[in-house]
Amino acid sequence: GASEIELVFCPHPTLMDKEDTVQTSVEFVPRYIKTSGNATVDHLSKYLAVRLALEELRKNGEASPVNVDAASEKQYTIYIPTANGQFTVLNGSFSLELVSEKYWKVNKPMELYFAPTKEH
Amino acid sequence: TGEVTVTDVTINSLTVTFREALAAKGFFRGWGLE
Repeated sequence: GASEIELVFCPHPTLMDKEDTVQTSVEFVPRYIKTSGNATVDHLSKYLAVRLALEELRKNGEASPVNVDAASEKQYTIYIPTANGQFTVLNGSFSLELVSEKYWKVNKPMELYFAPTKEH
Repeated sequence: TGEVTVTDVTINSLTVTFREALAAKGFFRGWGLE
């Protein structure tokens, strides 16, 4: 089967402004995640949307029934840091194994960042 | 705590399992007891 990918998943340090964190109730804490190498960036993005919807549901209870089924891979964009301190947007169809080989290249948990997808 | 959440995500009929822990120690290879 595909290899196992370990990743540390954090809010984007500059693209997540106060308004985003209030709106999405995202906490600025890293998330430690394991998944299989054939998971795509889209799977990871949808996973985040599902988890945040569930966490909000647990916090607010029935007061604001968040539609977990509405969670989709379009809500969040995933970034990876590049050598010169910049961030590259990851294509949703890339597998995490490809991202690890093509961008990360080191044998330690991959650091990925997320921010709400801004409509252009 | 060693709590790990397990979530399946399906896109285009490919279902993938994500496991998430509150801390890396004891969860990631080489980070304490796994």
